[in-house]
Amino acid sequence: RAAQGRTYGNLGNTYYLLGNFRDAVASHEQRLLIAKEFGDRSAERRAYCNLGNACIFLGEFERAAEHYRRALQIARQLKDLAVEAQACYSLGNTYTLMQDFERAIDYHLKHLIIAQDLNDRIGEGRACWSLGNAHTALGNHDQAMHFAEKHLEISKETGDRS
Amino acid sequence: RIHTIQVDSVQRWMEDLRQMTEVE
Repeated sequence: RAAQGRTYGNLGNTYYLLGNFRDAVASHEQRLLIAKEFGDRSAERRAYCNLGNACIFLGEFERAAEHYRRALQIARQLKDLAVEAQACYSLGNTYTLMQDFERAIDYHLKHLIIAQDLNDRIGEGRACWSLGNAHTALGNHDQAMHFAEKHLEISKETGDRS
Repeated sequence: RIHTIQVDSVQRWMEDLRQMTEVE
């Protein structure tokens, strides 16, 4: 049964990389089921994350957000800060796709704070970029400028010319 | 959707996401 769980996970990932998102979802749902049977929280978190990603490419953003929220919940329980940051970043981007910019800002700020805690300058730069865009969408031009300047500063530091 | 896809930071995220899997 444990091997079946891992195999469903691998199958889901392969379908995903082939662009077959429907079968990817079906496989990761099986993987999730088996992870729950075993009480394997890490595998459960991975399945939610993979499910969220596949839903993005199916254009099912609300469903993607649900999966990412579960992944975030587990990441917090497991006290895995890097994974928590990743889930917040995914949620920020998903809410941007849904044009819910206030919620997007909430999650991108959470991502920013963790990136700063972890001294992850690349993550911090991405958070600032995202926050600048979300504030621009809301017409908060002063805030957008603040984050654009921070993004520029960090990009120079990390040598990101693009 | 076409409108929001033009948010460059999201577009970049999706490009990265397309190659990203949580490996067993």
